[in-house]
Amino acid sequence: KKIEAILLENKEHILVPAEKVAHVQVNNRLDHALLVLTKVGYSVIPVLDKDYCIKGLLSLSMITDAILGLEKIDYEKLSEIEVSEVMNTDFPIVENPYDLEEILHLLVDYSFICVASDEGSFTGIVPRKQMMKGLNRLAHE
Amino acid sequence: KKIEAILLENKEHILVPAEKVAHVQVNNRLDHALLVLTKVGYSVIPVLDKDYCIKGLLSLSMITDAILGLEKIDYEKLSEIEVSEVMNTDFPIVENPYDLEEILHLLVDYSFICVASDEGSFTGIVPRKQMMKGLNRLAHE
Ligand SMILES: Nc1ncnc2c1ncn2[C@@H]1O[C@@H]2COP(=O)(O)O[C@H]3[C@@H](O)[C@H](n4cnc5c(N)ncnc54)O[C@@H]3COP(=O)(O)O[C@H]2[C@H]1O
Ligand SMILES: Nc1ncnc2c1ncn2[C@@H]1O[C@@H]2COP(=O)(O)O[C@H]3[C@@H](O)[C@H](n4cnc5c(N)ncnc54)O[C@@H]3COP(=O)(O)O[C@H]2[C@H]1O
Repeated sequence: KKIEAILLENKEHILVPAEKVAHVQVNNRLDHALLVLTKVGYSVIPVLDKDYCIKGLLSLSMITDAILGLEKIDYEKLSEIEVSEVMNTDFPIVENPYDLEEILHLLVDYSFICVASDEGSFTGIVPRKQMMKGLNRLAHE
Repeated sequence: KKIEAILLENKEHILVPAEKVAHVQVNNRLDHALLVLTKVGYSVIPVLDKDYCIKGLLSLSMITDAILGLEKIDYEKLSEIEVSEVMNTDFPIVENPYDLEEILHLLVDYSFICVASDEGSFTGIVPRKQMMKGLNRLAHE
């Protein structure tokens, strides 16, 4: 189909490889994760374990939600809470090689999709941006 | 064109009207804004002035960036800083009635676009989600 051809035109750009994706570890503390998320500027980033498997997604609001539950913002408490205690674990992971139609379908509800190898190790993410570029090209044909 | 027709099929769903868009005011303090952003769960929200004009965009990382600059996280300081001091003011605003091709082009780099009337008052936002739905429909034809 014309659509798939346009989107796949830049298939090699669709996947952001794991080494280019900002991430944190499951056992990092929230004071460290707050710093990373603030500095990288991405709203949501993957959480990996020591075997490089995807375990969760983390956003700043998951951290501030944990802080706001305390009496008053107690920065010291942040160094006692692990990322694994606040991260989101309910999200899709697709296996490499991924199917474009499946990715398109999932990207309706998520701003990016995590991709893993058949053994579970993190391969990269497919963000919406590349699809928006394809759509932009389609509309201007 | 087929693309425009598909995307415009749901033109009435493309714009999220202003009354459904979470926002804060320019003179709100950061402790209030932190609470709103944490509770609504959106990563970026518009900032309006008292005349309902769009003045900026705010994310949690803009707030945590301001806090991390302090000696230690000082929650009291948050009630002294105004939203207008940390918000992003460099972003596109399109005028209603908007041109779909222009919106598609801007949505490559932004997860949503703010729409205003010709007098500048906030009309709503066009998020990427609706475009992803259109693309999904196109791919399944
Ligand atoms: N440093 C930067 N340089 C250029 N453009 C930037 C940027 N930060 C954000 N953007 C733009 O804003 C969109 C939304 O970013 P957000 O951080 O909310 O949401 C991002 C973020 O949560 C995640 N993401 C993307 N690239 C990432 C990376 N290298 N590492 C970790 N997470 C990433 O995927 C989501 C969707 O990304 P997508 O590219 O579709 O869409 C991005 C991109 O178009
Ligand atoms: N409460 C919720 N219910 C259902 N799905 C949810 C959701 N919160 C987030 N999502 C999903 O996650 C995507 C990214 O949301 P995010 O908050 O990073 O980025 C959002 C947010 O910054 C802003 N946004 C969308 N709707 C908003 C609203 N009603 N008020 C304020 N900002 C909104 O536009 C960006 C793109 O939104 P988009 O809908 O394309 O894409 C959304 C949507 O597909």
